[in-house]
Amino acid sequence: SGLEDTVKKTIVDNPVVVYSKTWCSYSSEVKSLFKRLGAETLVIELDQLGSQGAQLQKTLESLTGQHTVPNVFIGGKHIGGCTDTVKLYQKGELESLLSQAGAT
Amino acid sequence: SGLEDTVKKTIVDNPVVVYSKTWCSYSSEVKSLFKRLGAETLVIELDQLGSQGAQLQKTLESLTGQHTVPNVFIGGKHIGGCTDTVKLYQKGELESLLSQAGAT
Ligand SMILES: N[C@@H](CCC(=O)N[C@@H](CS)C(=O)NCC(=O)O)C(=O)O
Ligand SMILES: N[C@@H](CCC(=O)N[C@@H](CS)C(=O)NCC(=O)O)C(=O)O
Ligand code: FES
Repeated sequence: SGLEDTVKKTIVDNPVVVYSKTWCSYSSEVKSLFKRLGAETLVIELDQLGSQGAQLQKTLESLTGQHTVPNVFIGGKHIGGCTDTVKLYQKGELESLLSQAGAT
Repeated sequence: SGLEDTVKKTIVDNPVVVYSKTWCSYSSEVKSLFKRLGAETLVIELDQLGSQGAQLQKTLESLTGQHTVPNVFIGGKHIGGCTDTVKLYQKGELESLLSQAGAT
């Protein structure tokens, strides 16, 4: 579909993409982690897009199997949510993923 | 108002009260902390109450100044949100608050 192509293009064109909701603390946590690491990040706030936001969330679910926010991509690859991203950071694996994707 | 009296009675009648939203991870975190500590907890899911939920959230805001979830009370006292509760736990102060309130 059109939205699937949009998402596929967005995650390839940007080193880090976070699909988020402005009022969600888990989304804020992952956004501030990337900020602290100096990673070039595209943030898409699903609750700021009207009905497109809900459609985009459904598209993300069909592409990744994940209906929750935050939904994180690095270098075109689906990473998962907040806990997944933080776990990679704690294992020391996030920084090399970011540099390989050209985000840092 | 009627709702203010309801909240005041609820927080006095129950040792621990958590106003929560079912799909919010910060709410889940604080609920599972109290479960792990074996604290007798009343959980009120604001998103399961229809229009009452939004009214209740407004009432909590006027009583506590806090419009966010989770909204935590122990022994009738307003504690705050998830980060406030976790900080008390990390400082070793949460357990004595719970036992003083008769939750454990
Ligand atoms: N472990 C996941 C949890 C994700 C999660 O449950 N997100 C919530 C908001 S914090 C959500 O999208 N809830 C909507 C739903 O469950 O439908 C993560 O770390 O991202
Ligand atoms: N630091 C607070 C954060 C609370 C917070 O921002 N909660 C969010 C959901 S995770 C909320 O209620 N957002 C609604 C809003 O901001 O209007 C806590 O630990 O509880
Ligand atoms: S909505 Fe509460 S942590 Fe996401």
